Amino acid sequence: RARQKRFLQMLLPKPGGQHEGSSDIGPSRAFSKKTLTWRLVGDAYSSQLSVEEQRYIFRLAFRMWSEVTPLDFREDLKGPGTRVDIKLGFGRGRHLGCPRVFDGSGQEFAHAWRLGEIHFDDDEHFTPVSSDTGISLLKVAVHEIGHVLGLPHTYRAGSIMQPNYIPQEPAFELDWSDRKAIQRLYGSCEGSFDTVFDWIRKERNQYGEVRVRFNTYFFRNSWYWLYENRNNRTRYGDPLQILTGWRGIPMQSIDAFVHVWSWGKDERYFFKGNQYWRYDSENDQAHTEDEQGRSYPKLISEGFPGIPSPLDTAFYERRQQLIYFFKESLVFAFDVNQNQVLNSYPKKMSQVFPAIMPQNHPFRNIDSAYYSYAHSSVFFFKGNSYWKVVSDKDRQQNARLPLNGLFPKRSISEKWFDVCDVHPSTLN
Amino acid sequence: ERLFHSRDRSDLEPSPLSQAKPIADLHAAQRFLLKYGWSEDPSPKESAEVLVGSTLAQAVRRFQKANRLPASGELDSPTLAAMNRPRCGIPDTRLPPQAALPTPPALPTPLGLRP
Repeated sequence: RARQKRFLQMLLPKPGGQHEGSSDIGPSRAFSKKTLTWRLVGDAYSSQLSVEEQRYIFRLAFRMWSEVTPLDFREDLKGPGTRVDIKLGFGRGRHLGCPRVFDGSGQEFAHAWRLGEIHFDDDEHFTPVSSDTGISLLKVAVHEIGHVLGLPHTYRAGSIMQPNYIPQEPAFELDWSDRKAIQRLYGSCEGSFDTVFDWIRKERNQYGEVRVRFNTYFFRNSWYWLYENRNNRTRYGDPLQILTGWRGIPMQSIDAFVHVWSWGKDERYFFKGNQYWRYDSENDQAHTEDEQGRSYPKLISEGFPGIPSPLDTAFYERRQQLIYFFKESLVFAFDVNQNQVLNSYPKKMSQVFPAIMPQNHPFRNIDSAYYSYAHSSVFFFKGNSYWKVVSDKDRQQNARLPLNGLFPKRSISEKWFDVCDVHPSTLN
Repeated sequence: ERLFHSRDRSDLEPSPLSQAKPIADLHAAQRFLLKYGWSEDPSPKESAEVLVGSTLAQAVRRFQKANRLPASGELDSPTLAAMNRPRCGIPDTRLPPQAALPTPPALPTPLGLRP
């Protein structure tokens, strides 16, 4: 009776109208730690799908939430069951000691406890990801995990938290509002990046005309995200491993990327430690040797005389045809045509890029300097913050702004949304 | 066995004994509305307190509005069909206010998004 009462209290409004899901208080987070464990309970498998399929679907469902929250999820197959945060299982009718009885095929297909248990009605025709019949187990799992994390039902069109099952469109993903709902509970994803850059692609359209496109990439540790500027989110399914997406460069902790792009030059370089690699965009891998047959990687000191290593970051300034290299509190301006550092450099970063608001400046050891084609501006990243560099357009609007000045810092997660880690076990 | 004809068993027929009892009458509909929190009573009792009269009609209207059905307050066929749709077992605790008419929500516009 105590278990039943506790269960009902979790589901139903408390006496007096106060409930965790009430509009007066709003939903609240169910967990206070970052990594949550889950397990498909061994004596509660579905009879309709293989165990591997079920585990794969749940792993994907958890990963989908992890891609938009600071939480990550790890499947725990070995630890004591009492230590597992979220347990999933299938049952029919009276099931798994649950006081709430399933009703057979139709109507109720699953339910979840805020205490971390999810039950699926095995009388329903659950189908795997690729099927277009029955009820998508993936979609139901994502919905029920949402409950476990603290989200209530909503009737907003497009939300995964609608109470009724809606046959999924080909692309079923968490939309903007669902992301913001869960982030109101657990916060946005934060964290420093190793490097951020726009990658230029040249394509020919159906008329043979060359068109130039760009994609934005964020690199951190051994993985990377493609950021879709028009959609204000990362690509679905990211992050991915650098090893698989960028062949031939170091598989983690890239220091800098530079694209030297001017008349007669189209050279892309990755930097790490005291070495650099040139990337072959045509063949989608790093060059193994240059035109003279000298192998990559090469020493930075040889390819860029006067530039120290390791670097913090770098970016290419197209109008001046200079690469700005950053190390600690200094910046080096490197002339790609003369192949040397300008005479008056190095200089203090705070001198070349002065603060508009006193003391509001990264000063040293920035993570990345990034020229964004989407915003036509340079940004300096450090930690969870960014500083925007004054552009020509900014100075046209306000002539008092200092040349190359830095606007006051802002939060990266307020401009580039949902660049979230996932648990390393889900990276493959 | 449970009957099927397709290789992938996508046409698997559920056993008649394992099918959910359809919500087809007043009593079943009353239980549905109570079970999923459509009563305005903020503290529903665990025992089956039946919704009747205007209370029932209000609950039905709220359900109809949320499901974009004509808010007649009557248990018509479209309303019963909506109750029979596959759904999650968690009650719908955050209900639209009685006086609010749900309008199709505009597509969310992320901050600073330009076409």
